Amino acid sequence: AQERETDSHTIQVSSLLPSSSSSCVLSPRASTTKSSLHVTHRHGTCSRLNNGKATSPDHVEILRLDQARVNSIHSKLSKKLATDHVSESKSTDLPAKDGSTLGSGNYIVTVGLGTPKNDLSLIFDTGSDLTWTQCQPCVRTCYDQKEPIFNPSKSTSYYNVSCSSAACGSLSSATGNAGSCSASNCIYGIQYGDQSFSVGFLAKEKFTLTNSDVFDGVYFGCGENNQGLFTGVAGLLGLGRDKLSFPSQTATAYNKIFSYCLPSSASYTGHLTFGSAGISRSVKFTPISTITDGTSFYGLNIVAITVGGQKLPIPSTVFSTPGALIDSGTVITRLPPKAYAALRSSFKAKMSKYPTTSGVSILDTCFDLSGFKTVTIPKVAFSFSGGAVVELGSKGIFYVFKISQVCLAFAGNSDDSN
Amino acid sequence: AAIFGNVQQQTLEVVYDGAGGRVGFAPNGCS
Repeated sequence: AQERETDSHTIQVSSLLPSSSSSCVLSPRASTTKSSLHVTHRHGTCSRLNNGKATSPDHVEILRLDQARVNSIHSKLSKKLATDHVSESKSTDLPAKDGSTLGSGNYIVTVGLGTPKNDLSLIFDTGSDLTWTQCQPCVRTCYDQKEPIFNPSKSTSYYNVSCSSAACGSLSSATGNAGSCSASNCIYGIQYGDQSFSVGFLAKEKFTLTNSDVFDGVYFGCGENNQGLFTGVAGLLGLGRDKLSFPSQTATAYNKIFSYCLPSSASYTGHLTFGSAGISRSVKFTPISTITDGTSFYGLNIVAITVGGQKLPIPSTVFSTPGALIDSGTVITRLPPKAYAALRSSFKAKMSKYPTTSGVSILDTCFDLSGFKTVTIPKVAFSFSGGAVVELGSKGIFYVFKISQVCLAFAGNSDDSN
Repeated sequence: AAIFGNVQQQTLEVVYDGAGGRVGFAPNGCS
């Protein structure tokens, strides 16, 4: 019995669904650390975009978009960066091509931009680099956002960037598109595999994280032509490894260190903390691997997966050949087909007392838990190179459509090589 | 590539140390 308890989670089935409460529990870490921001679920009760009314996103659409993001990540890893130039006037004619896809972009933070400060909610994304927000005037189209669109002409700390600057030259690696010129000002363009895009001026502006953490002259995209999956939010905070990313630009203050916790429920906030303040002593580290030259992803080396205390029989080359990365914007973990097959088989065997039901979208292993008050599920742990063993939280195993359709939140890639 | 997604990251403390070239994990990061 002791062994079973160690290797499994026993949870209330009712806790799998979002709380019906409209209250919001704030992260103590984000409330007490000076370089820390509250992380909220974009559609949750804690989101300032939601007016306290939790919404139920369309799960099938979220998973469809998640697959689009994964497809574009694979494409980005397998191709050299594009060097197309973009121009503001032609931007709506840009073909949709593989790039970093936003996907459902579930988690947001609020940062202050400009002087005086404008609080803007940005999707935070470790899978891309350029920070951008919608700007006035919209020369073509802007999508609806909750907060007022940033107006650079009303900020005393805003500067356009010259197209001869090094920063403009860095756009190729940060966005996949070289910058171009408009009256000597640098124009950026970033487009996504689902036809979302942002085009505008590369600019410098004051960023205010908290009252004590303020940065002048941060490069960002002031987008005057934006379309896509961003409805409600003001833009995106790029946390990748490229030199134009926010962590790289604030390296003198934070040494490219940041940490976060994604909340388990839409009625809680997590934190995004820059610098090493408050990092747990129990953190286990694994080296960042270079997954492909020229990309700014955070690469990981998966060594093994354990289900219910049992290591899955997966040859190490199954993981090492394609490599792996961590991404705050991808929803469902993707595994090489052989690894996913082993995980699914072991998980189903250990869940055999619960009835199975039909799959949804990319998720094919689902259970009907409607007849149960509690459920005992096997623990899942990932081992990474360097000896880090990461046991997933109980909320990190299932994706819940409804109590009668609770699915294993993993999917297989289509090909062992990707 | 395999991708470690955000459902699996929930409640973990995830630490990115770009200068040190490492990523770290700890349990109960939101509490």
